[in-house]
Amino acid sequence: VSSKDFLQIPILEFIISAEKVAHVQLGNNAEHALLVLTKTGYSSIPVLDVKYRLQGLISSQQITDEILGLEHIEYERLPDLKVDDIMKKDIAVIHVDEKFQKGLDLLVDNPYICVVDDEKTFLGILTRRVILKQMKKYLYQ
Amino acid sequence: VSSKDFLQIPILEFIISAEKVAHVQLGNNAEHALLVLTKTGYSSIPVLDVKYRLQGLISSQQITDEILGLEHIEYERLPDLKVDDIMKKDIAVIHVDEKFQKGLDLLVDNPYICVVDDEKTFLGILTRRVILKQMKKYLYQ
Ligand SMILES: Nc1ncnc2c1ncn2[C@@H]1O[C@@H]2COP(=O)(O)O[C@H]3[C@@H](O)[C@H](n4cnc5c(N)ncnc54)O[C@@H]3COP(=O)(O)O[C@H]2[C@H]1O
Ligand SMILES: Nc1ncnc2c1ncn2[C@@H]1O[C@@H]2COP(=O)(O)O[C@H]3[C@@H](O)[C@H](n4cnc5c(N)ncnc54)O[C@@H]3COP(=O)(O)O[C@H]2[C@H]1O
Repeated sequence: VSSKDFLQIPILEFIISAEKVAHVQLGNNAEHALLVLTKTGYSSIPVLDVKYRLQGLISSQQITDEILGLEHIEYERLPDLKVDDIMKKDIAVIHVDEKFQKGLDLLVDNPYICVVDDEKTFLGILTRRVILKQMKKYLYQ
Repeated sequence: VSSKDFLQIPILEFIISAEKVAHVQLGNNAEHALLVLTKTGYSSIPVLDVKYRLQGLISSQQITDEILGLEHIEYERLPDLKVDDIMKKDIAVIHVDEKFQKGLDLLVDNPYICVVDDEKTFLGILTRRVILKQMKKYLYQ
């Protein structure tokens, strides 16, 4: 496989599909989100709305940063905070029909990229781990 | 550059050196560690001893998991917990004289790898971002 052909491989086969991706819903509170993050062990996960459209990304770091008080970490405020107000909204996404080259470009600066269709429906994620596994196969050939 | 030569490039030029790496010390409490993690924005950082030797890795997920009580998240316990008891001790490391190939192998399953010398002195880290940037250069040539 030439590098040119390798970069043109569709990302479709490398996507971790939506049903395997831990996420939270718009309207969920920060305590629920922190529990999901801690229990699944992921440092950042997508936030979706009822129609399964991508709305943002939420991380435990963002949640803790939000409740860092002057005296102590204000954990009592967690049930009152919505993920909507904490999550990162301007996020990189990749269209499901894109090629490996675009995925690689975006994964240089992001641990994972959310995959969407024309309706912004969340279809899954593309991760650095999957990309690195493919690069390894390519280099070892 | 052939893939064979590329895989044999020494990791030395890609290491983020120790003085640029956020870390905590053995004996620090979990509250201090959580503050460092939240303020620097990193999800996981190394734990070093007074001689700058690598002792483990600590993440905000590990800290929160430790204080997840039945009723509520027990943040009041944070000052009493030491990073020594929470951190991950069996961690992948890479020797400073290693080549790119070894770095790539380890970074498939780890977001970053700590670089050490023969005395287990912490010298810096090798990250997925740096490796991906190099792979991009290699593929685009
Ligand atoms: N339960 C687990 N089993 C095996 N390995 C695990 C794991 N949790 C974490 N890792 C390893 O740690 C890396 C960083 O995970 P992190 O949660 O910070 O960062 C993750 C997380 O934010 C997100 N992610 C990955 N899989 C996910 C999923 N199923 N649901 C939600 N988010 C996911 O994508 C980022 C990059 O993932 P990537 O696989 O490249 O890289 C993962 C993977 O190599
Ligand atoms: N302040 C910042 N400025 C720019 N980009 C940032 C950033 N904080 C995070 N990122 C981006 O997010 C990725 C994941 O960061 P994370 O903290 O989960 O995971 C990080 C963190 O656990 C550790 N790490 C990286 N640089 C570090 C440093 N200077 N000190 C301590 N730990 C570091 O290595 C992991 C992988 O780092 P990598 O660079 O491959 O990947 C980073 C980078 O692409």
